[in-house]
Amino acid sequence: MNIFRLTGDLSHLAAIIILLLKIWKTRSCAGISGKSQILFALVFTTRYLDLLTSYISLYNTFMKVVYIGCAYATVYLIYMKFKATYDGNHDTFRAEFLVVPVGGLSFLVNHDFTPLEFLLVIMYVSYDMALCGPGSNCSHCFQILWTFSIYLESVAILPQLFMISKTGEAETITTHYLFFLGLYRALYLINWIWRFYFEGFFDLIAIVAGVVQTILYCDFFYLYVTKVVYSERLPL
Amino acid sequence: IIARTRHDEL
Repeated sequence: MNIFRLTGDLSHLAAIIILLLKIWKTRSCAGISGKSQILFALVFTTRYLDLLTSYISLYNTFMKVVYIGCAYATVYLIYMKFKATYDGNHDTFRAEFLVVPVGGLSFLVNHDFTPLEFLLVIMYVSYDMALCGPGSNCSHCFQILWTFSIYLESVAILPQLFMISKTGEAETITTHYLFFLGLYRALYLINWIWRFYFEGFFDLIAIVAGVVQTILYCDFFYLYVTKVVYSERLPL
Repeated sequence: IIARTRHDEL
């Protein structure tokens, strides 16, 4: 654990809490993409399945449970409790265009199988390489789901950014949410540089997806600094 | 260390 990872996690937590509080206090989820929030709930669910199989630290377990809980609470508020305020007409990004390619990519490019090995898996050539069945401890399935979550997280904010570009504005509090979410990614990039130099740790899948994700926020960061700091709303 | 099945980050 280094300071960049810790502040990155806390920034991520801040973003999630800001969004929950905004919806709760204003009794409204206007301007919030429910689709992005469903994707984030899916990201946390598929990534933190290892809660069931491996223990890393109390901090790690606690944060995972909080992230999952908050993600589902947000989805509940948007689609159930404050459904009447949900702006579905402007939340028109086709989420399946993200989930399906990302799902395919996570089978093809992951830490457990090369595409050729994956071909052998689906052809069931090697029993040892079977994803499921007797003798399997689910680790390959978890690994593919982890990869899926990493890829999906990198693009999960797109419905939200699409919604903002469609309506042409965002409330200040929504921009704070996006700022902390982007800050978390930027801090994680520094964390990976740190870990590479001091621990020799290097996770190419996480790093490439993290770079993509951070790039998606760059345009928003620019607007945030130049507009939101000086005015009430984010005009585009 | 090339990360494989044990992921310690959030």
